[in-house]
Amino acid sequence: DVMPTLDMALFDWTDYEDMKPVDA
Amino acid sequence: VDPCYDDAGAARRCIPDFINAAFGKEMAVSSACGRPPSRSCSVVERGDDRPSVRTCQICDATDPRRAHPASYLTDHNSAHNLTCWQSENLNSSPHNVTLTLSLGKKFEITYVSLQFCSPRPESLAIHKSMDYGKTWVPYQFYSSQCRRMYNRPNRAAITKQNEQEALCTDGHTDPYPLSGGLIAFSTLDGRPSSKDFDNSPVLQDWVTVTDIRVVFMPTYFYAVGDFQVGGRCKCNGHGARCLKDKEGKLVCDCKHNTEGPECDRCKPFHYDRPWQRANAREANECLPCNCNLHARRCRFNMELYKLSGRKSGGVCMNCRHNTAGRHCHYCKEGFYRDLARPISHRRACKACDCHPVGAAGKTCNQTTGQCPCKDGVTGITCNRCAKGYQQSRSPVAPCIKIP
Repeated sequence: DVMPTLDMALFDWTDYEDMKPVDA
Repeated sequence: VDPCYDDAGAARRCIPDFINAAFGKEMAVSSACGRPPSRSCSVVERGDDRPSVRTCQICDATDPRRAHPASYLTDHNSAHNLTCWQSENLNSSPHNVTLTLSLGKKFEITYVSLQFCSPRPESLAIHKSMDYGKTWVPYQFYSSQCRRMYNRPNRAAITKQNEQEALCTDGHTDPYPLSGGLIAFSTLDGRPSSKDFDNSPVLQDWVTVTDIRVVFMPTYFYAVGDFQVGGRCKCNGHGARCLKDKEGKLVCDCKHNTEGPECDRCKPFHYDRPWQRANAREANECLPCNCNLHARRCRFNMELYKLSGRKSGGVCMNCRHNTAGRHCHYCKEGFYRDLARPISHRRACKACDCHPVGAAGKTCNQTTGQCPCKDGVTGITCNRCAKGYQQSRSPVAPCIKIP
């Protein structure tokens, strides 16, 4: 089975603003 | 047919033709008769037991029929019409009579010869320069009194230890014949390494000249009909001819990826092994660096050359197209090899493209392209959760085990 690619919109960036990619 | 390459296109030693390098060149002389017109006398042998006669003639530089300019030293030498340069009558002059020839380029010479119209000098010195007249070194001496004139022994033995030393000999100093006498200096004659010239840097240096100077002693009246310098334009085995460049200077027509006036260095980007002179067995051509079409410059590294068994010492500089290494033969950090393309392809290295959340770093395996994935993440770029994992909301642990 091919798993879906990671969905950037599902991540909670609240505590990780410095890790957040520009296009996320 | 290019003499520098064989029928199969392989490099081979090539050398310019053997010539009289003095022919047609202008010689600088310290003295020439005819300004003002002067009278000189000489004794001429008539042969056949007939007595010699004394003849006198006028030298007049303004009258072509009575002129004896320096150009007569290096013009066409014809036995039927021998033209002679002639010095002034210098019985009282404190200056020696000198002839200086500038070849304008390095030559490897085999002989220097002078054919006299006057009696030969009692002493004669030949000097050479290898730096266009800046410095001079003795080449050969002729004298009936070697020790007194030049402080050298007569006819010293030549051994491997003194092959680059000027010798003195009392040969050729007899004034007879009174006209037509010859002085000929063979640069290699009697020198032990001449049989193995290819492997003798000492003799290769010994025969190399840019200028020749001849000094007659004592100060007297001299006349010379022919001055010859037999040799070849020096191209170190990498050129078959010499040509005039844009500035009119004589230079070698270099082959074998060499350049310079004497083909004495490798062309840019041809530094995979050190420059060497060509010999009968090996052309020793300069080889290009192997940069897989990703660099335009390279340098030579002797350590690497020795480590490779004297095969390759070139190190590429400024590898482009995201390549790295001394041959630009692998991908630089952050890129991996696209095995579907040859390494020489400009897109042979692809960006790792590691996922900004799923990957633990930005550098992938340079061969496979595999990025380092966080726990529970899979895929070449670490962009999916592994089997048994699901996406979380935390960018630090993007995939968590399914309970």
